Amino acid sequence: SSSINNIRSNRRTFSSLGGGSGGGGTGDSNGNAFLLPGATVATILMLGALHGRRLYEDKKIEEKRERGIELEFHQDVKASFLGILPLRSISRAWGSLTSVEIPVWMRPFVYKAWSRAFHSNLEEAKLPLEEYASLRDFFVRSLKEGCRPIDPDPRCLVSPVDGTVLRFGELKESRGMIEQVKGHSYSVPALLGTNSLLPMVPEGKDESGEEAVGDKGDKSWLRVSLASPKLRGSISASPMKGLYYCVIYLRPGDYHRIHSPADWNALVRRHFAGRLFPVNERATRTIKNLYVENERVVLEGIWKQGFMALAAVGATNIGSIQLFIEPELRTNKPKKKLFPTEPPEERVYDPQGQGVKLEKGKEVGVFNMG
Amino acid sequence: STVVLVFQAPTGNSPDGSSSSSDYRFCVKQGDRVRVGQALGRWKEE
Repeated sequence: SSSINNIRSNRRTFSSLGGGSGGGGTGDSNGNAFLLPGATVATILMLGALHGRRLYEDKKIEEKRERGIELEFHQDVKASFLGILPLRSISRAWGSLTSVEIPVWMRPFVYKAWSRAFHSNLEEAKLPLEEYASLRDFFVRSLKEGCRPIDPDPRCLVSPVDGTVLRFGELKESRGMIEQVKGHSYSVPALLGTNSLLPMVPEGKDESGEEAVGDKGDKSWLRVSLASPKLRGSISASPMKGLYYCVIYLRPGDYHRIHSPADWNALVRRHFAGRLFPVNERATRTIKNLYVENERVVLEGIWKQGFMALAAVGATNIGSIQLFIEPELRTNKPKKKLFPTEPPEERVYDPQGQGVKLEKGKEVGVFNMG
Repeated sequence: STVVLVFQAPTGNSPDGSSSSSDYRFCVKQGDRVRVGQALGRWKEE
């Protein structure tokens, strides 16, 4: 009680002196002096603890993976917390920040730091680093000629992007479901849109005898509705076709332009204004229907083997998806309210039935920040 | 960001379900790093 009295009397003395800001060793100004460093140290300690916990969890996951244990879907607090954040606004703010023009002399330093942090290959950039006015410009850089040779084999499909293969396979007995992670799948019509051109029954198969991909009773699978009956005719019924899928994840440091995987005609474009959850490996394990919820642009059409669809799915830091065949398309636009079941904005490319011809390996679009 | 490709390709499955050489086959594995223009899979035309 004596020390409390002491502090009180000190405080009184200080106030009677009119609270001067001068030093002179009054207890209160000392308290103030410790406030800022104390808060800084506390913040650093908290960030350190969070980072340490993240490293520990990553280590445990790695150990499980090495033991061949496949990680299962497991929603957690962080995923629920992400659900309440205004991720689209955060993404647009990030886009504005990265569009700020950088002084010429600083650009090499900034882009080298980015490439060191995200393992980008600066040697492949088409232009000198000084010519990329902002981080956003640098992010959508083209590459030097010859950096991405296209596999010439006419009987192959090539990767449309740089990235990591997450999932791939045939949609056979899986009823058109793609596994996001063990324990959770999403349906192909949910990804591409319920009025997709997708012929869900592998052609050449007898519908009545075998189980079709999708249950006959569940009409939503099999309904192929097109803007015009003529389009329907454009997908020729050729024998012995299977339906395949491949999911490729692009890391922040990867080259982010999207190329055509084969010679095909894009007939329809669908834009789903959606959430912008992160799509990293952790998010695939903790956020349900990640690719169906997120903002995405789907191109659908036909190639010599039948149906082809390419879905470009955005993420928090990459909310913009631009199509070179439709430059006026804008994604991640401010919206008052976002209804998860909001139908996609659809456009049938002219001429109907032919659409836009895309050559194997040619640039189709680009992901961008914000 | 992520790209999902869905496409039809030859499958030589005979009615008894056994695959044949003209099947479309992926030539990548889960976790592989791929680049633009690299083959994801091939089929053989019989």
